[in-house]
Amino acid sequence: VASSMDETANYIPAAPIFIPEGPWNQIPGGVTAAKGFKAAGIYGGLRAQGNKPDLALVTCDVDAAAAGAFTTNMVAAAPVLYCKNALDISKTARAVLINAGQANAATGDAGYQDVLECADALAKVLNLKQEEVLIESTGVIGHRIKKEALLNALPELVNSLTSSLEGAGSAAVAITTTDLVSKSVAIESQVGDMSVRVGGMAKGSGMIHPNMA
Amino acid sequence: TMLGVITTDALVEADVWRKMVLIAVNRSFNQITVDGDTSTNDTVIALASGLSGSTSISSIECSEARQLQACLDAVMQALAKSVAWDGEGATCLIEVTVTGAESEVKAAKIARSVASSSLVKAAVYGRDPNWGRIAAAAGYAGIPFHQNNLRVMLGDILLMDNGQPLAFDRKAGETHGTVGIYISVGDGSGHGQAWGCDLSYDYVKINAEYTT
Repeated sequence: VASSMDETANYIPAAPIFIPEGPWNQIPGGVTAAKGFKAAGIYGGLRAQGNKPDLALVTCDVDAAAAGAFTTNMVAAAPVLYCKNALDISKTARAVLINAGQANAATGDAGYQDVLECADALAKVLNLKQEEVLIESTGVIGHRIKKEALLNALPELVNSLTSSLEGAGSAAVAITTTDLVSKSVAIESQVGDMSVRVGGMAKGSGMIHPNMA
Repeated sequence: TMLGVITTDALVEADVWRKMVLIAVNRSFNQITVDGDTSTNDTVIALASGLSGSTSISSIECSEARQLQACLDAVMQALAKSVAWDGEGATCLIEVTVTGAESEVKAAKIARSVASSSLVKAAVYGRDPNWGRIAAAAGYAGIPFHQNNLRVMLGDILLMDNGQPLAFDRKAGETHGTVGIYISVGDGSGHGQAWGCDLSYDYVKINAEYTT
């Protein structure tokens, strides 16, 4: 079921990145550029069609200070409700699991149960507390996630984790939906007298007017 | 839906990190728009491992915090602009810069109002330097300013100054990549930016053919 990671970057090209001017250098990669982070993106069989990767995982080797910003849409998806609660319980996190294909939004109590089960299953595989696992979902609104396929893909996903550029690139592809390009960037700069790295990935092409808080 | 995951190896206390992340989100992802539809799933998660060995940041006021904030703003703006650039059906990125407002928040609100306007977006798709639509979108942002202070530039072409429309060379050439709209509304210190994309037939096609 799961595709190997070196194919994933071939699915869609990378977006041109326009970084504002400043005292930093752009460096290769994205979420794995900073020390302590690994990532993976595989095809877990969640997308409605095609076999573009659809499951991503970003992990940190240590307890990471965790922050989140979430939609203020009154109809908030189950993973949004779950993450807000997790960040209330814990100031740190160790993993972010992202699925593309179904948004797990407008799915009621059953959808919330799905997100709990996925977080719990990954926490067990990574030997973490449930609230150290954060979850993001994107895709068709109103459809529950293909939970069995997701749970079955977790071992392959965890085994694919790597701090390499490919890890960051495959994760950036796996979170996309109608995107024509993947979005990933990293910079290096001085904070105090030390060199620090900040990296990231994003997705989005339609239903874009964020009002997060 | 937009999703983001941000990582850093800076050492920063969780409470300070949460404030910094929200400031950066307001300067980036909360300033983009493609279709005016706020999703049920929009989320940015940001993790700081502290493994760089940098000085621990325990206050948002210190110089290290300001340096890290600038890096965080830059990474999030780069990602936010790539989301707007990749808007469904888009042929170019629109970057709206507003200066002269009373505050950063007010400037940002005007900028986002212009970037969100379907008429401005359609004009950019039609390569029409329609200063009237830009002025109108700035005017309905809900931020008071005197219309005689309004100045509008499209790229490096001045279209309106002190509220008066100006003649311009229509054949100034196609704009590829990023269309820059520069608006000044007065002599305040408030500066803000927003990013969007043009509105093409393809946006309707993509979303009309799509069915759940």
